[in-house]
Amino acid sequence: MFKAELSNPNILKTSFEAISAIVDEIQFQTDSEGLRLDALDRGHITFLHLDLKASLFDEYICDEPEKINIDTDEFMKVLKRSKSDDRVLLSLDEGNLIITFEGQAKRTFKIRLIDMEYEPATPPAIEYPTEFSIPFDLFKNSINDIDIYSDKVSLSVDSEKFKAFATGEFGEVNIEFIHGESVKEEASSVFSLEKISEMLKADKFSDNVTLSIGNDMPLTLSLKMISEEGELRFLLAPRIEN
Amino acid sequence: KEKQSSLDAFF
Repeated sequence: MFKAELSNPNILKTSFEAISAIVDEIQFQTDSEGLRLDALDRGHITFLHLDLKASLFDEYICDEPEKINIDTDEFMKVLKRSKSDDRVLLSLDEGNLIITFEGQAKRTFKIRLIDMEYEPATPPAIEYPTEFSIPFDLFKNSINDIDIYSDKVSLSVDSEKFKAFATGEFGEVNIEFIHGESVKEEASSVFSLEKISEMLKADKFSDNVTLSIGNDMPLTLSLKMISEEGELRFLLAPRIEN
Repeated sequence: KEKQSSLDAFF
């Protein structure tokens, strides 16, 4: 039996704004610890991991592990119909994920479970020279600034500053932010702006974003709830010199 | 001169 209840739909909604922009299908894996998913996009450019711990839910029952395969667009269409103060219940029957919104009315939606084309990837462990946190809004604004000039961004960090830089045909933009964190090495890599923007669609998950950057290494971008009961993490392959 | 890499090397 699987049953999970949330006091509002916002974490699921904001997570799937990003997830549905990146992958077509996902497999939720549930057990007594909580609900998680790992997914890799078709081009193998972005990997994502969502972890929602059992304690995040108002009620959580999972007496045996389940694998729930769904189409992300179909799930997002349903989540978009939620109101921000609706209670959300997730459960299963033979062949369906059942999503119930309880507010002024009780609304029950069923989404057919699908066969997955691919087994979900296991999250890779990457050793990074740097890790630091910056405000989510600052990062999102930087990406919007960069968008004036280019479709790619150079992200770098040193002991003092986080920097975002882009150059284009008509000019360039340089953003600097004193991060106030303990970063001992310098690192810099270039990333697709479009791919970063997809991740930042999860704009209500966390006030801060934790970034790990290396030299020509993937970007790790992690959104964590203050309570540490939920994390949405992405890995993005860099653009590199040919 | 520059291209999008993939994550394949990390799995």
